[in-house]
Amino acid sequence: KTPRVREIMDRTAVSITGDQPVTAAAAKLLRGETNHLVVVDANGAVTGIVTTFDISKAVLRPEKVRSVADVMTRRVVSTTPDEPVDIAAQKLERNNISALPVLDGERRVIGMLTGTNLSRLIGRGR
Amino acid sequence: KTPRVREIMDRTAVSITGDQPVTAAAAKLLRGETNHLVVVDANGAVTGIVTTFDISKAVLRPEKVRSVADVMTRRVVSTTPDEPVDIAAQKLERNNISALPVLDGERRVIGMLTGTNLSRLIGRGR
Ligand SMILES: C[S@@+](CC[C@H](N)C(=O)[O-])C[C@H]1O[C@@H](n2cnc3c(N)ncnc32)[C@H](O)[C@@H]1O
Ligand SMILES: C[S@@+](CC[C@H](N)C(=O)[O-])C[C@H]1O[C@@H](n2cnc3c(N)ncnc32)[C@H](O)[C@@H]1O
Repeated sequence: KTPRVREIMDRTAVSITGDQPVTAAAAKLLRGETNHLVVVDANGAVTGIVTTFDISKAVLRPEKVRSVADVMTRRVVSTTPDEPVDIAAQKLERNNISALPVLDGERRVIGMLTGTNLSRLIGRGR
Repeated sequence: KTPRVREIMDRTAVSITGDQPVTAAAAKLLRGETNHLVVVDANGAVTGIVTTFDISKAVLRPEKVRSVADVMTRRVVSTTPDEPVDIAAQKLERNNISALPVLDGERRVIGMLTGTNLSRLIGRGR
């Protein structure tokens, strides 16, 4: 039987709001030893995703990039705890991305699924 | 039979030298739609790895971070084309990293193995 996302996902995801400066996002990423932050609004609803890839844009164009909203991706590809891991893996491959926020029934963030979580299935000889 | 790294790796890896400014690294990462660069010396020997995670350090401390050598990781965890994918996957998990440069017998870079390459094995229902 194919494992579900809930069995291998990270149960915490670091979030940030779009009005925060990119320096605040960089600090959260570095402190959290992670490459992905979920962007939420004041009510906690997902409005985007920002990664170390996006933060690198600030190094190239420091005068143009001020806030998280300037560089975040708004059309977020996500997953749910019940999704079979092979479907989630296909989403990563198809979009050339390395993480999927895990959302519950009310689209609240309850975790993060990364390529490294999936590779754990390989490392254990499934 | 367990697949080998050569069957799923990216056959190209973008490299850079340590004396380059972090802005040059950011440009290569963004243009290449990748999170990882291998750092090589003038003879092409691997001297480190620099990722979008490392480049984010320049956003936090722009005055302290000038060159790739300022932020790169020197002790590189790598793999070879013949390595079984479960061994490579364990290296990613154990070191909390998302890519392994693939080196040939003379430690020349011949590709890159990422968590996304490994998750492809899951997506295809192995
Ligand atoms: C297309 S990938 C290319 C770089 C690299 N392959 C990687 O996985 O990050 C980089 C972009 O993907 C976006 N991204 C990352 N995860 C995402 C997700 N779950 N949904 C939508 N976009 C995402 C980031 O915001 C970033 O702009
Ligand atoms: C420890 S990880 C933490 C962030 C995130 N989990 C990730 O996978 O990038 C970030 C650090 O790992 C380093 N790194 C990435 N790939 C590496 C590799 N193959 N060998 C050694 N260090 C590596 C980067 O240089 C960076 O400083």
